[in-house]
Amino acid sequence: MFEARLGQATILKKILDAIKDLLNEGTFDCSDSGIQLQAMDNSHVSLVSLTLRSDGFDKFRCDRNLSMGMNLGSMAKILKCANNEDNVTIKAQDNADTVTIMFESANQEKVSDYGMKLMNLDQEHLGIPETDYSCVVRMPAMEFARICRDLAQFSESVVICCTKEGVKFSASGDVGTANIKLAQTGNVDKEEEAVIIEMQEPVTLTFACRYLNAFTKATPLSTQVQLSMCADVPLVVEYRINELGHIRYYLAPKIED
Amino acid sequence: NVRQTTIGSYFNKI
Repeated sequence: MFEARLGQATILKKILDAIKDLLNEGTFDCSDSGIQLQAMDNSHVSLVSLTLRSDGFDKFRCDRNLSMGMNLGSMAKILKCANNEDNVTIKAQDNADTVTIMFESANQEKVSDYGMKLMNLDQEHLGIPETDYSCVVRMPAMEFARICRDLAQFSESVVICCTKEGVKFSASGDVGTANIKLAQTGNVDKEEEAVIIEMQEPVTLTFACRYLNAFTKATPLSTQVQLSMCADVPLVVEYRINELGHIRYYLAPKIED
Repeated sequence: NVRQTTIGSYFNKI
């Protein structure tokens, strides 16, 4: 028996919004410790890794490890039927071929349940090596989304250059060139507005705007985003989900031939 | 020339 309950459907809606543009389907691996999903996009350029800890749920029961392959488009349709404040419960029997998603209004007067067929997805799991990143940037998630959106107008690629002075995002194309520099915040009044850079070594990497923009669909989940970079390895874009877990996107760099 | 790499060239299957 698997049962996981969240106080507000809005969190699950936001999580799905954050992954459904990159992934058509995904396997939710459920265990005592929580729910995990790892999947590459169709082009195998990016990897999504979602972790939801069991202690972040209002109720969590997982008697036996369970892998639930789900069509994320179908799941999105079901979640559209929930009000943001509804309680949401995801339930499945051991070895079941369906999952039940149940919504309850705050006053318990409306209860709806939706059944969805599970899929047997033959997804390969990748081992993500421990990496000592040369630069780790924390910045407001909205600012990062804005920069990615703005630079996508100029080029398919964005160059991220991080030094101890700050982080620079650049793009150039037919229209011209664009450079956006963010300095590390001097006095941090509000932590959520801070730009914090931890640098071991300066790093310059090139990434596809299209994917960065897809990652920013996670912006409603977190006030801050963390970018971890190291020469010649994938960028990690991490959004923490308050008291529940995190979503990490890995993006393979573009390299000079 | 800039070439897009894939995740599979950095992370191994387990």
